[in-house]
Amino acid sequence: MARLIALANQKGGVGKTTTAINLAASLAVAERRCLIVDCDPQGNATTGLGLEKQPGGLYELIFGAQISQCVKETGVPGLHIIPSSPEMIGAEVEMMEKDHRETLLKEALGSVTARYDYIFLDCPPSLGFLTINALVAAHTVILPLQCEYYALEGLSELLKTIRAVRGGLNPELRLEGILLTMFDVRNNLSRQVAEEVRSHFKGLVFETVIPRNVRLSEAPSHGQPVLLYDIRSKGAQSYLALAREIMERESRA
Amino acid sequence: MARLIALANQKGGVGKTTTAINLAASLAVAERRCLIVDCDPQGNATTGLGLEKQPGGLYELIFGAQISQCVKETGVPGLHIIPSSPEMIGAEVEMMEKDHRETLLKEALGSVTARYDYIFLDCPPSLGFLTINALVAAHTVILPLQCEYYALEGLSELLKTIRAVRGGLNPELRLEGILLTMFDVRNNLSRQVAEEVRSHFKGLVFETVIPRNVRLSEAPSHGQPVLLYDIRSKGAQSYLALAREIMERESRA
Ligand SMILES: Nc1ncnc2c1ncn2[C@@H]1O[C@H](COP(=O)(O)OP(=O)(O)OP(=O)(O)O)[C@@H](O)[C@H]1O
Ligand SMILES: Nc1ncnc2c1ncn2[C@@H]1O[C@H](COP(=O)(O)OP(=O)(O)OP(=O)(O)O)[C@@H](O)[C@H]1O
Ligand SMILES: [Mg+2]
Ligand SMILES: [Mg+2]
Repeated sequence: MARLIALANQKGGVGKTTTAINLAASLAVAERRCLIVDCDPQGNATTGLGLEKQPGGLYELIFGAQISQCVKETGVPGLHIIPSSPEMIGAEVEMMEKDHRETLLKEALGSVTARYDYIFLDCPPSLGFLTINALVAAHTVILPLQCEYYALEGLSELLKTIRAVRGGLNPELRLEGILLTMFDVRNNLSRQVAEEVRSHFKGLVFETVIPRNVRLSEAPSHGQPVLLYDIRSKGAQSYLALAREIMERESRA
Repeated sequence: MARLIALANQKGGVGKTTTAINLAASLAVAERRCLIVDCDPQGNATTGLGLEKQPGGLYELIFGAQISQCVKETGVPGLHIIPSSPEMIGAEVEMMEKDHRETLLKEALGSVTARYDYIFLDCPPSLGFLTINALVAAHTVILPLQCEYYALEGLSELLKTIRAVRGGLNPELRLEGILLTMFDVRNNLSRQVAEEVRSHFKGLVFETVIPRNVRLSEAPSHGQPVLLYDIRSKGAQSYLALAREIMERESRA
């Protein structure tokens, strides 16, 4: 039975998509069967893995298409994706008009969970409808947190939303962890934010920290996860370490 | 008569808020009367200038409060702000149910334009309702563009939206310019993206380029624009140069 993990944070540019792609790819090379669902109309997870944004993805799945038509292969064995498509831009308004509107994604994914070990839901930078749908469908949430002031500021609002979803439509929802991203050891602000988060949210922060690493921002322009683009880079090594940390938790659970 | 300039880009974390705060502050020290309208429920422009997010801001203005109650002073002489408030999180849904929903912001700002030279509308990372309202109210748009792959990807969607607003509710809307941000001269990707944008969008890209500079990310944690936090930094100098470039265009226009 798949574990459904949402990548959520309304603050923009904190590493949600980068984490979805590179964590899923790192788990896939460790023989876990992985699926990414691109819930963001921008479609960065789709193009970051070298696919075109074209009809036949999440929009079609939500509005009734067969799941087998919506799941696509990527350049990484064992990693599949349900891509975003241009229709997703208007999808939020259309979804709001349907019945059971908050559980549309959960129902659409129902039949596919048996085929995967991990399913990652990449969310847009907002607490709007698509993100709520992902939080309702998910078992756990990873919060990528850029080590900067504005990102820290938005954390309490995000945790409030997760609690609200847990109190309503998804009582099972819990935090997989807070992931510190774009950490720059030379920069005071990075260290201050990391210390503050670890002391405020004891036990909720992953041991693994993702450093700022240019290879991570170059890889998507080649349509590859960083472990295929440059396996020796600090970026690739940090996401492999994160995958190990998550798998070790599984075996202890 | 004020020039209304929107800062828009659905890609997250590209420097919309940083540009709104630091460009407005740079124009204010050059004796231009400036106002920032924080159209983002995250409220980063509000806290980045040292104010609390509290009732009595944009939400109240749109739903009928007197403008004089919603405009607040900042730590920079000549720079005022209409802050975001916690109610803004639910505002998009409420705004959609009103008549003339796309022109709510434009009407709310109507009476204040005579008191300022520049009004900056800081948008959230989406092409949703709040951003559309800002594009309908604005005369021109600045597109902050991070010199990275995903940011370049989203540009065509953004330009399509601007053309759609120009073709419908705001025929006057035009592009003030594309602003290259977080440019890192040591990084190939930065240079490639900058070259590609300048060749594709000839004449639409500002001469001034904003470098990646840690002072820009430290300043908001002190509630100050970077020119008050560290005037000698490359970040402060680049936004002063941008302000000059915009003022020189004015005198030539
Ligand atoms: N650790 C890192 N080091 C360097 N660059 C990074 C790192 N993580 C992400 N990036 C780059 O920073 C930018 C923002 O990352 P990404 O797009 O993954 O964030 P996001 O939270 O998904 O953004 P959005 O809010 O727009 O969905 C991208 O250009 C990405 O390539
Ligand atoms: N030129 C720069 N150099 C270094 N850091 C920067 C620069 N510009 C912005 N930043 C930092 O990068 C992060 C993203 O910038 P900012 O919040 O202004 O982007 P945004 O587009 O407004 O984000 P959002 O999409 O969430 O509204 C912030 O932490 C900011 O302090
Ligand atoms: Mg993303
Ligand atoms: Mg912002």
